[in-house]
Amino acid sequence: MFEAKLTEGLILKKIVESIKDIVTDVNIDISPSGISLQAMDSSHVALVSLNLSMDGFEHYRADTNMVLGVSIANLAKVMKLADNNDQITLQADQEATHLKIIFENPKTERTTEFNLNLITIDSEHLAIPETEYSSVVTINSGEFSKICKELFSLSETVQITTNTDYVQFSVEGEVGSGQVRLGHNDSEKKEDQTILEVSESVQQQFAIRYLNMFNKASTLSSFTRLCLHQEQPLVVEFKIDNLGVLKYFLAPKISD
Amino acid sequence: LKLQADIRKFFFKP
Repeated sequence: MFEAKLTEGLILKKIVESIKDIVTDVNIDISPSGISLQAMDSSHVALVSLNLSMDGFEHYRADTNMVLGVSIANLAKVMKLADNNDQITLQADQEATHLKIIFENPKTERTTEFNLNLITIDSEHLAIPETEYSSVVTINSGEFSKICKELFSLSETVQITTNTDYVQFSVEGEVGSGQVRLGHNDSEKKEDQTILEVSESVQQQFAIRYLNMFNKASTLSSFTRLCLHQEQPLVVEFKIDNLGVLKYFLAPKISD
Repeated sequence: LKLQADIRKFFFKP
């Protein structure tokens, strides 16, 4: 038996909106300690990893480990039934054929229930090695989204260069070439800070199209954390306060 | 020209 209740249902709505354009069918791993999900996009260029801790739920019960195969596209349709200030409860029995989702608004006395049919997915589970990232950039999530959108109109590929003084996003295309360079900015307004932790410079190229999809998650956190290591995938990380973390891994473009 | 790598190249099947 699995049951989890989230008072701030909006967070779950945002999480589903943040991943629905990247992954299609996912296995949701339920355990007594929390909920996790790992899935690749259809072209195997990006990997989404979500971890939610049981502590972040108003009520959480999972007697055993369970795997719930879910079509994210269908889950997104069901989540549309939720108002932004609904409380959301997820329920599934052992060997369940569906996931019960309940939206409650205690103020308006409105309750919505939906049994989402589960699917069987034989997805390969990848092991993500613990990596010591030699460059970690913490940047305002709105600002990073804006930079990616603007650069995408100039090129499909962005080269990210880090060193102790700045992080640089450069593009080159038939329009011309240029770069956005962000230095360390410890402005008193916390959410405007750009923090660089660089022990080793990194220079890699990535497809901006994926960064734009990842940035859908910027509604979850005012900061985006970029973790880079030469020859390793980029990690774009969004911390979900009091609940967990949503990570996107993007394979770099490499010389053939 | 740089080619898009496959993410599975970096992560291994347990």
